[in-house]
Amino acid sequence: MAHIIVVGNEKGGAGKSTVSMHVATALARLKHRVGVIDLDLRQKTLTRYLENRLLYMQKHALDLPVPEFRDLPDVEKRELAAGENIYDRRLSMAVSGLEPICDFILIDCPGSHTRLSQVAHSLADTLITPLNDSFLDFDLLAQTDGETHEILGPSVYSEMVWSARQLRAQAGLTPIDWVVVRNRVGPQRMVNKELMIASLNKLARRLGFRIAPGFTERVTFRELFPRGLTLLDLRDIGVKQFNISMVAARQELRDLMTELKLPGVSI
Amino acid sequence: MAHIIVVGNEKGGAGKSTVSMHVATALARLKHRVGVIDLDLRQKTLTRYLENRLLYMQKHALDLPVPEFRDLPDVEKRELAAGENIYDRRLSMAVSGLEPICDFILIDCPGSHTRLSQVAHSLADTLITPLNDSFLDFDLLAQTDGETHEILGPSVYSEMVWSARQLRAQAGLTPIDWVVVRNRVGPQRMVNKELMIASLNKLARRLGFRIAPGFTERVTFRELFPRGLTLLDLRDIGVKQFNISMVAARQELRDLMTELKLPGVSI
Ligand SMILES: Nc1ncnc2c1ncn2[C@@H]1O[C@H](COP(=O)(O)OP(=O)(O)OP(=O)(O)O)[C@@H](O)[C@H]1O
Ligand SMILES: Nc1ncnc2c1ncn2[C@@H]1O[C@H](COP(=O)(O)OP(=O)(O)OP(=O)(O)O)[C@@H](O)[C@H]1O
Ligand SMILES: [Mg+2]
Ligand SMILES: [Mg+2]
Repeated sequence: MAHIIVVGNEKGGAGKSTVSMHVATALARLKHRVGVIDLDLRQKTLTRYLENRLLYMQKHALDLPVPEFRDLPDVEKRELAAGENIYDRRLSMAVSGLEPICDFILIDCPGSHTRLSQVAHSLADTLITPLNDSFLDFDLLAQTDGETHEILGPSVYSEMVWSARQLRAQAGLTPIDWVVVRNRVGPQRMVNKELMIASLNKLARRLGFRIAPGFTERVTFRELFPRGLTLLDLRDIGVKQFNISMVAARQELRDLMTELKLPGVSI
Repeated sequence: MAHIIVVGNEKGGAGKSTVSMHVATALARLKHRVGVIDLDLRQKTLTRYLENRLLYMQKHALDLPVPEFRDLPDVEKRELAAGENIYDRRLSMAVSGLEPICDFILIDCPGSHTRLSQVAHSLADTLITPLNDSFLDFDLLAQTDGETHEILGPSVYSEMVWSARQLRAQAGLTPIDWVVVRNRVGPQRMVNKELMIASLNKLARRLGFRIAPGFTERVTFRELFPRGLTLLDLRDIGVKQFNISMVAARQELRDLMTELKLPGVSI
């Protein structure tokens, strides 16, 4: 059975597609068979990132490890069971298409509340939720007191995860390993960072997620998109000099891959 | 007639709600009458930011300038004209509710493609599009060649703005002043920044927008959310020491307010 990794956060720009590309590429480079499904049907950021990679490989006759991308197949309305939602069918077909040939299937979700995203969350063995170090982002996980930062209750995204967990429990599946990954973290020490860490730790116990060290705000996580590359690929394209930010970025990605505790993955 | 400012970008996390709060508060502090409508009905980031402000003002008996917030009113299906969309009606009611008492109406859009967002874009006298300094974000404005960065064609968000402009032209309204605002810009000089500026300049001529200097990545733009404050309010709450980042942030906001060239607004 392929291990399903869902990358989700209803909050826009938290870093879902960025984390998706880096985790999927890391797994492919570690010789695991990785399938990828992009559920952001309008923006298709991950789809483009992978298309850019294939184009670059072609142009430069390079053989880089590349995750197996699968589009949602088209489905005729008449093929559906009574009352079955067409998106549910398209997603399950994409997943079953990848299952026989993959150890991991990674699903990138959109930054909005869609049916596909809801269904994908209930399929997650591992759910990765990237999160900016910001109370604007935190606000979608939990409502907090403006001055004490005490947690007042859940918010739209944690409620969405909760219903995915319900569905999964009812279907008798193993519980979701929910991992919150801090992203675009500021480089220096600052009060806001300390407050975020404290609030996240409290919320982790309450909502049942664990926190993984994530990525600092670094241009290397975004400047390679046009060529479909990640920092892990740079040696393969002949880069020999690595500045301190690149070395640190590589370590951040390694630490994340370790912390995700994915079955059969060792760094 | 109130001047309508729409803050839009289908790309999640570009900084719409952050820019909305700072522009609306700046206008209120300059003694203009500002109304605000939040079209992100699920996440309600701007709504919360303003609720936090009111709570903070109440708790500390403070009288800060505060934009006039208007919810979308509820509407009975039977009140609608034949074929009229309920969201169109709710939005136009919110706008007409604010018009008599406002010089400016600012509308914050969600990071996804919704009917409300589409209609709001056609109401814009000024359209502010915040944009991260990243080709991931640029990708929603235009498709580009991965290596030359030459512009290959429009993308989902610029097409959406184009249809809003069509609607507006057909209705005989003045053209939209489309201003792209760079946000979360890296502090140092870097190749990615230069490439982004070059690509944006080319695209500006092609798509008919102008580029305003925006905000650097600064914790001050996000750490005041829980208290509903912006850096402009800090003197009012007794802060006397301003570090260099705060002083620079204030100048960035001033420069943006100047560059927006809003009627009757002088800094
Ligand atoms: N660690 C990082 N350092 C620097 N830039 C980053 C980092 N992570 C993400 N970014 C940038 O932040 C922006 C948002 O990232 P991304 O598109 O991956 O988020 P997302 O959650 O997939 O957004 P959406 O909700 O639109 O799908 C992009 O411009 C991306 O290049
Ligand atoms: N200039 C800035 N400096 C530092 N952090 C920023 C800046 N602008 C925005 N942010 C942070 O970036 C994240 C995204 O900002 P924001 O929520 O305003 O974007 P948005 O476009 O409204 O997102 P959505 O698409 O979800 O509505 C938030 O965590 C916010 O605090
Ligand atoms: Mg994405
Ligand atoms: Mg927003």
